[in-house]
Amino acid sequence: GTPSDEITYLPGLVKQPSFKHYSGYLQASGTKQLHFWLLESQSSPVHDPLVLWLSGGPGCSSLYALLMQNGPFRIQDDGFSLEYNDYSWNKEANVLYLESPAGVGFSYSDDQNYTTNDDEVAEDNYLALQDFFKRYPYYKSHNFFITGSSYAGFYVPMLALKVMQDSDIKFQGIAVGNGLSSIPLNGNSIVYFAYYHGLIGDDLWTDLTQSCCPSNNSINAHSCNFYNNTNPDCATAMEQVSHVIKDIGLNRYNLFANCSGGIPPHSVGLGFDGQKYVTYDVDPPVFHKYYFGQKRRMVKLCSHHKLK
Amino acid sequence: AQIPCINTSAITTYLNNPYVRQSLHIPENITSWEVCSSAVLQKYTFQYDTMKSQYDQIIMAFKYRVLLYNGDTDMACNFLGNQWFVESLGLQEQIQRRAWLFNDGKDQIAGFVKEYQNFAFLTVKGAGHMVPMDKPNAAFTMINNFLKKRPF
Repeated sequence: GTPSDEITYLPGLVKQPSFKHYSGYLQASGTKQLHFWLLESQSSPVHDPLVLWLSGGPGCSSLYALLMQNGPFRIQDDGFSLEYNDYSWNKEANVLYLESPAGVGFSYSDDQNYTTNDDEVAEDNYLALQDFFKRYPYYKSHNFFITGSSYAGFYVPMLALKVMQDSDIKFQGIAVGNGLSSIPLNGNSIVYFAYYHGLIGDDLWTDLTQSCCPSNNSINAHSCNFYNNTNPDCATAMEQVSHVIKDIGLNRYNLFANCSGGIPPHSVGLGFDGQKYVTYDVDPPVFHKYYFGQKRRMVKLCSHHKLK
Repeated sequence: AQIPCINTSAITTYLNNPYVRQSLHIPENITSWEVCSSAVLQKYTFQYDTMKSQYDQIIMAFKYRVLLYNGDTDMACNFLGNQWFVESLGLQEQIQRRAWLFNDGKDQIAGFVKEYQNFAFLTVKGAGHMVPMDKPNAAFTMINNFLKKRPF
């Protein structure tokens, strides 16, 4: 590895790891510098594959995956101690976590311009990867996989198409976990998910099927359009679905887990003073159409109130 | 920017510790680490609705392997949407949908998998959006089998 990138001491560990790991920056387009953390395999770093991990958002850091999910270290509640993860993905693979795009985590751009899009992210990820293979050339001989989760469901296949054209890389395949593959399919299927998990009742389901589906008698997987239906009755019913999934305090990232911090105070849409509040959070763009549509309607409804 | 219902205070505290930043070779002028950047999200242009065309091209190369997996209790990117997406690709089914296993001393059902040529769609039972955090043993078994080209 590049000696200047090697992490020689990581605070919080009782014992430093037996495998090598590296942290540094990779050059993307313009003045963008993407931060990476490479963890060598705990088994056979010379022979094991190289796995790139990208996180989604857009705007979320892959270090969350490294330190809370599939990396070798798990941060403890005190915010300082680290414990080893017995099921780390670097047990039998070299894993490269990339914070992308610029502006995410420790990644930055000298010009401070963080305006970007899907095509640009794919190109920057590819440029950063090329820079990685320049700095760590022996990984060119390793089998290479691209993985990621959430909105990286877009980043991963787009980067794969670029890597496929590069014969210098021994590209083998991709793995995407809980990824976004299709915004319309994700938006439509969540309504069935909610109904079949008992989150919405029969009355609302009836309203949905009557206003969003072509015929009441043909409710099958693809016959209903919940996602971008122009029928106002469908949009109204969908606002209620969106409200249940997003606003009432369910943990949308794990239905059967508690919501850390409990039910959010804005969950009912009204403050103690009777005012309505516009809230903002980070999500894949699954509900954008309905979510912002709903907020616009709320603004109209309460125009005599002072909005915060 | 915070992720709703997810406590990120420990990791935020850790990565903003000056000693940790020094260990990771982070320049001093880089601003505080946060789990998600609202600046990036707000300035982001979403150009695509679907990745179908991209997957079609990967599949048509006939030499790359694909694994799509879903914790089945996630509502941000739910399993059913990805199941529909995979069905929309029109792949030839190779192995019927079946349970796949992991071992926690005894074999356990980790979820369900349907396999096509060079392509698998797999669920992880009881896991949410962050599969390796929710079901670490099953997730490790899954990725290891995929990387080593072993059956699930």
